[in-house]
Amino acid sequence: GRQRLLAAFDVVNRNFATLFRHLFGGGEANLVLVESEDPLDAGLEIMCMPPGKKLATLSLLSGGEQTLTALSLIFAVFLANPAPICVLDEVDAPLDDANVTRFCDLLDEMTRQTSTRFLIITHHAVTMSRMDRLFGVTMAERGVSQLVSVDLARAEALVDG
Amino acid sequence: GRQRLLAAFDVVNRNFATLFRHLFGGGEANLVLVESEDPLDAGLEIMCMPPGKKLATLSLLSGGEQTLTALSLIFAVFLANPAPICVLDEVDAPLDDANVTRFCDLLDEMTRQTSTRFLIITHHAVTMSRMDRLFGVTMAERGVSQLVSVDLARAEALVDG
Amino acid sequence: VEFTKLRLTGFKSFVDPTELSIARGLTGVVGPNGCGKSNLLEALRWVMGENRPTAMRGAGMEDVIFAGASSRPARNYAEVTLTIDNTERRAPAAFNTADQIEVIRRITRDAGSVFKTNGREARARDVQMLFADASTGSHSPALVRQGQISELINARPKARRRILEEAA
Amino acid sequence: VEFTKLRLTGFKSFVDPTELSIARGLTGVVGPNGCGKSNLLEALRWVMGENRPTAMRGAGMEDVIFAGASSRPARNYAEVTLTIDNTERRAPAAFNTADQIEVIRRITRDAGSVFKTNGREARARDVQMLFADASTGSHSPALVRQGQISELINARPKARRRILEEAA
Ligand SMILES: Nc1ncnc2c1ncn2[C@@H]1O[C@H](COP(=O)(O)OP(=O)(O)OP(=O)(O)O)[C@@H](O)[C@H]1O
Ligand SMILES: Nc1ncnc2c1ncn2[C@@H]1O[C@H](COP(=O)(O)OP(=O)(O)OP(=O)(O)O)[C@@H](O)[C@H]1O
Ligand SMILES: [Mg+2]
Ligand SMILES: [Mg+2]
Repeated sequence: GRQRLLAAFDVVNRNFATLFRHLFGGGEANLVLVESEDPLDAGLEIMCMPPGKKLATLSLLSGGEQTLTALSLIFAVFLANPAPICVLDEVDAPLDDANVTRFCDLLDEMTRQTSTRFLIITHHAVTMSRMDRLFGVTMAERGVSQLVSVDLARAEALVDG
Repeated sequence: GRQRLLAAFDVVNRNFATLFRHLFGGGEANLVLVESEDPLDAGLEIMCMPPGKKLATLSLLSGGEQTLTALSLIFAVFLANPAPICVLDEVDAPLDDANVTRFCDLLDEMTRQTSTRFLIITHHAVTMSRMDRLFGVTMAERGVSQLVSVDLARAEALVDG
Repeated sequence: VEFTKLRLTGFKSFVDPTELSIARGLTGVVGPNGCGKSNLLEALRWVMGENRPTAMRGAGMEDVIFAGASSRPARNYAEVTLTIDNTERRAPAAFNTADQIEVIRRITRDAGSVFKTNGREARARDVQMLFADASTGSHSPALVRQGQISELINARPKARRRILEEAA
Repeated sequence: VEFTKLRLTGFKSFVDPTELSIARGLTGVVGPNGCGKSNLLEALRWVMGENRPTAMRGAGMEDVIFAGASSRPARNYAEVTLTIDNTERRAPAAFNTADQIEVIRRITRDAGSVFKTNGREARARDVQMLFADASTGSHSPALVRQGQISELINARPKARRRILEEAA
């Protein structure tokens, strides 16, 4: 177990640094094993520095910056061992439009590098417009969900409730 | 202590039920003191039933429904003892446009019932359009925040990054 | 292996049989608050062998059975089917005899839940192994629940390490 | 009492003196991710006497002092001023002599923080009393931090009761 975890740590750390720079358009980031000499018992700390800012612990970053950092980590792990399916439930909620666009660029990159199928649950119009296809969930009868295939115009109307 | 807490509980519970119906456009909700006979040691449970659905514990509600329920509770407490200032930091993030509109209706109602001043931090275009005035925070120099007064068109451009 | 279809009957707010086709690339799921989007992710986790009720946001596992609505009575069972394309024959040996694998999970009130793969009853453990070998499963870091991102940020360093173990 | 103005100097990312006027009704604050919106709420909590560094998302209280940026050196102190309109003379007796009350908090590296009200030094406890009597303060339930809503939902019932005590 120890060797495998250390090998995985190296791959994920390299992916994480690349994806962070990709999502923030610059800056630096890396993972550090802390709290124990033994990797099987250690903790994972995240050090990051958005472009133009001082090195910060995760807690000083803003809500949107923390989301982008966490997404970099999730995709770094995912690239190390791609799954057949990935579902993201409103991960773009704290992001402004510029960062939503970078998030969608990253999704496109993932579909090029892996054969993973993605289900993206979102309220963001920018994200909707970047999908290959859209499903709408409605409750025509209160309390009863129905699934319909929709186009972009209809999807935006659905979210407007 | 005990009498005051019970009196406060009654006022907040009544406010909560009214605000819940207002935000959900129907349904029922109430607060229950649990886990102890002594109100000073009890816990606060939230029972709610969105319109057309069965009574649910809070955990079964959706992300947006939980947000509306929590806002009903926060404003119920707030109305019992209005503060001179209220700051809400991206509380509308999980809401769809229809619920954002109801949230803004509630804010209008609060400004009618109290003389509280509100600072609303948001990314939602609908919420921006319902404000009396708007301030934009920018980082023309990376890492250095500046505050500018903006109109709606400029505010939307700011959020688009 | 490729996931191609998810079918729900009586699972949470999806009382009528509902089919979600899972195609290549990016599929968006949209809709107003409370309409049932997150319930779809839970159906996927559940059919892959999730056994913690809290992961279904419920108190007990039976909370996944349609509890009724103003216009419909409660149901007695919930069922989810996941269809997997196995033409490249990469599934573990026990499941590798067919081009397509259908995993079904069904829970009936007061009777517990049962798994079937291609029509034959299977143990939860076997189903969980099938998905673990395919680098997925109910605990996969590629399934990100609503609000989970902020949990990852606020987690203690030792709890965060667990995400690395999935990559190993 | 009415809050009319918040002024920041060297507080977190607001290195240059910045004035936010707080008018009646609804004031919206907008801007891209990481530009400093949530820092404004923290400045308000801090000047009202907040003494927990975690409420400032930092490890120590000095994390509120501008730490520098690529184009600016770090600062040595941070200061926030809150201006209160007291023409209705509702403030507690100790502060009720003037039409306007200015509360200033200043922290200097390695020297701790100092409060002043209308130019005279005050104890943290006196400042906290001033705001408690005005139904506000750094713990006010009317100050809702980013992500706090989901914490309220996921809190245990006993932790939720605390919000009631504020109403009492
Ligand atoms: N067993 C059940 N039977 C019937 N309805 C259920 C059951 N379990 C949950 N629900 C309903 O499903 C709804 C929640 O669905 P879900 O969380 O998927 O919404 P959502 O589309 O993700 O919304 P949001 O955008 O707010 O996150 C709730 O209103 C809840 O009452
Ligand atoms: N002491 C400090 N000195 C300089 N910059 C700081 C300091 N403390 C925090 N910051 C910076 O402030 C930024 C965060 O600001 P804030 O959390 O207010 O953003 P925000 O506008 O709320 O963004 P979001 O929309 O993503 O929530 C971080 O990028 C952080 O680096
Ligand atoms: Mg949801
Ligand atoms: Mg913020």
